[in-house]
Amino acid sequence: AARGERCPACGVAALAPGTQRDVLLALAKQSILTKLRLPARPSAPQPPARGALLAALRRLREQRSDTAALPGMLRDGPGPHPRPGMGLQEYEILSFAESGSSTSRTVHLHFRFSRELARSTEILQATLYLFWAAPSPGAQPVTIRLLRPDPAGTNTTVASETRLEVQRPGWTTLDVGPAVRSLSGQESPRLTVELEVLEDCGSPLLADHSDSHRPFVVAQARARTPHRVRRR
Amino acid sequence: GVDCGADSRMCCRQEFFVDFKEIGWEDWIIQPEGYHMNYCAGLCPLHMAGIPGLAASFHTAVLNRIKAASAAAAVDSCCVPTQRRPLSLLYYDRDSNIVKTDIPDMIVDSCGCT
Repeated sequence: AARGERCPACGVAALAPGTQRDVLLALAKQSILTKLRLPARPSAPQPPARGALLAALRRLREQRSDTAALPGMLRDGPGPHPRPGMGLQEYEILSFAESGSSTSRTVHLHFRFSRELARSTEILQATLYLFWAAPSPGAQPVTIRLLRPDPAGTNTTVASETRLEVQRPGWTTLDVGPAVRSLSGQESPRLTVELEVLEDCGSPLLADHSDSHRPFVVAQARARTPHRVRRR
Repeated sequence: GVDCGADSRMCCRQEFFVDFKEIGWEDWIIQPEGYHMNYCAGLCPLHMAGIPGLAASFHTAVLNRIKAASAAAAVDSCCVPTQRRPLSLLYYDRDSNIVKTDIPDMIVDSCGCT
């Protein structure tokens, strides 16, 4: 305590300036981690390659049909954006694919979501962005399966299957909201996407591993409302 | 609201900026560079309690009636935030996903006496 100094409001001995600063910094850290529902700060993250990040943000910006539909992280200015459901904390999540096993006919992509977010939020919508390199001439059939680990985490089950005819190179999107929503109870939530093509024409996605065409998922989530205590 | 000066004693807003680089968080918090963790401090003598515009509310009006009726019944008055705004964060989570969120009521813009 500083000599003789007393807090004018409550009379408690005032902290020495250095101690007070340490206490306030500790309080700031604890306050932010609590509000982000994180037990501790994330260990050193592996940021995505700059090319992948720029391509994803450019893609999302091109996707602009109206700013209301645009994920908040792209709306201009750092400030908060009034949105429906204001008052409940909302999240935008951008998750890049990790490459999984692949053969001449199939490619596996993994998307991981943090346990804290999966438990404490409800997924409002989630969209998968895939880039097709130049397919062979003519339409090319591709099957996209969304796989999710079973509760034991030993096997995977098919959450949904979609067949596409890839006509030309470029980005395509797929709604993966229900599949991401179903991950909420998992210990380490992970969505696996399996792409399968016919043997003889190779995979339109395999051809291009460059960062600027790395598949990604954009999800919007909102903090779960605390269960209302029913008045007896 | 009033910002605290070097020797303020009355209720005011104390600015306090947390630089994320200073606490070693700049590697996982992408934006912003810091957090204005301002807080309220100072005295709220009875003549300042509930002055309209500081923390005027029905609750305050009722308290004023009680105080007016009998000073002994007067309750203490506290220096509290009267205006707050969200903290917008863009950060990497533990799976290196990029997350953006607005944490409500994290930044105190002004203080007043209840």
